[in-house]
Amino acid sequence: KADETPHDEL
Amino acid sequence: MNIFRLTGDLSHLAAIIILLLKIWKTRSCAGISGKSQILFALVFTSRYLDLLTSFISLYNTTMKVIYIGCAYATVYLIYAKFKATYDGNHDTFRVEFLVVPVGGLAFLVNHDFSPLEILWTFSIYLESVAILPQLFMISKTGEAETITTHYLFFLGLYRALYLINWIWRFYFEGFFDMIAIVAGVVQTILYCDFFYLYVTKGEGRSQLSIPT
Repeated sequence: KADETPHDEL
Repeated sequence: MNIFRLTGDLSHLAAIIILLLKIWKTRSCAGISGKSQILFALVFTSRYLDLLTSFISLYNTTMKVIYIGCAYATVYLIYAKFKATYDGNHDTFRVEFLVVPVGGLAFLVNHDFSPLEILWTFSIYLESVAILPQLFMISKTGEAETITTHYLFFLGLYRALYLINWIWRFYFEGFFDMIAIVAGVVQTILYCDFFYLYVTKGEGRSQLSIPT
């Protein structure tokens, strides 16, 4: 999952 | 980016700045749990390692750098500059009881078994309980300065706003991150008792007492 969608929240 | 996410971030920022300014202006960190602040520094460090690997936006990068910088500045003020005022005798929460289980859980329950992802998961779990040493300290001494309660209020409000943000994102973007949501719910619940006291007893008083 980390590769597909980087964590965009803080 | 929706309004709940933005106000959540700003609330988080407000909490961090309030604490930093309080310590700086009063030249004292009395009543502040250094252990909670170390945990928050650890949270930001393990979560924002992606600063080195992926760029999301200028806003994202700027906020991450500010959060990390302020977290370490706070730890520095407590453990170095104003060490003499640090109330270590009352800051006795055993942090290994948080860090070890949280570390184990991050290994077991994560989105992807990769170093960065495990560290991100660790930071999410750890953040949800990182305030416990501070709450423990307040329950031990039986009181908190007003400015400290403002800090806690904004810190709790931030995750509560994120919960609304996640509901919003689920409906409008189909975004759904179970790990963040569950940890966020736990985190917010930990503040509920405090929120109640803040609203009912905080008005017009100089100090807030939390019954043990």
